[in-house]
Amino acid sequence: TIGMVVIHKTGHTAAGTSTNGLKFKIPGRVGDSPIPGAGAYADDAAGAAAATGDGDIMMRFLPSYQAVEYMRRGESPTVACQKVISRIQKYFPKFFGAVICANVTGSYGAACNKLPAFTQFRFMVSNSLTNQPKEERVNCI
Amino acid sequence: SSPLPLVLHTWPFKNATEAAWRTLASGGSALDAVEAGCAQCEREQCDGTVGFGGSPDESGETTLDAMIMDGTTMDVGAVGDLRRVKNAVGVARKVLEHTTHTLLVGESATKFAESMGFVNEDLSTDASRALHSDWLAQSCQPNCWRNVTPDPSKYCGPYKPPSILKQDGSAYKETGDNYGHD
Repeated sequence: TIGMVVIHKTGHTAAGTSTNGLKFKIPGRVGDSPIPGAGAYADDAAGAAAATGDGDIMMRFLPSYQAVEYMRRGESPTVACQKVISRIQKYFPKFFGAVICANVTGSYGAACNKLPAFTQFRFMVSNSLTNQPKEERVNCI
Repeated sequence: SSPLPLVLHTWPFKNATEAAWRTLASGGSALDAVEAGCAQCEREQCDGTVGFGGSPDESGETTLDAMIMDGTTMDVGAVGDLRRVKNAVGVARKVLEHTTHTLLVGESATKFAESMGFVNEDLSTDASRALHSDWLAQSCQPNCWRNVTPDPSKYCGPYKPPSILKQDGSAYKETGDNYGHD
């Protein structure tokens, strides 16, 4: 899955996803990606977020909406993403998933659920300070 | 911690980042940039989890999910379980622009896409067909079933809920823990 958020220099936000979903899913199964507030969410008044991972579990928590709401209340993008992961961890400690968050000033962060085989999450950033796309990593919590 | 504009996305799909950034640089909107970035991944089948030819369902078909959201107007367009149309995020954009709906799914979403001019084509590839046949050869493991018979952790379907079997009085009895996964 690709989950993307863009903050325009004017402060306009947009978010989106595209995926072919879970392997060997039951026909008719739709994941979190196309569900606003689950796969992605954007609001010029607060910021934007997107999620990737086990959509059957993550969609139950509306992670991207929740992350935007945390940023609306002033959390930093990193803390907003971490709080979303923590909420899901309580119920599904072994879920596979990660979230990216950005606020309307262009600060950004990410968080992921630590598993034996998933200890770091890789994401891409491009802004007016990076002269080309930059890969960043975050240690999972 | 960084000035605008910003493109941020999951996984190291660098070409998608570049496509989005190029769109902004050429005067496109944030929405245009999201569409361009996601569409780039659909064309390139980023790590097999985006676009055609990946993640076949139990019947071997690749189906696509996508959404696009405008944070200024709160306009959203999305497709779920889109069949036989490659450019899912492009169809999602058409849902946003040409309907008052938010989410269209399945075969009907494909009909909508065709009416918007998208091509109806097979999304399977040799790779996705090979993934599917290997899965069948491994007794359909892993799968997404639970509380059904036969034991989904050992056998392929079709599956039935135990209660139906009990109603028709079959001799089969559920024995022990047949969930097989967390």
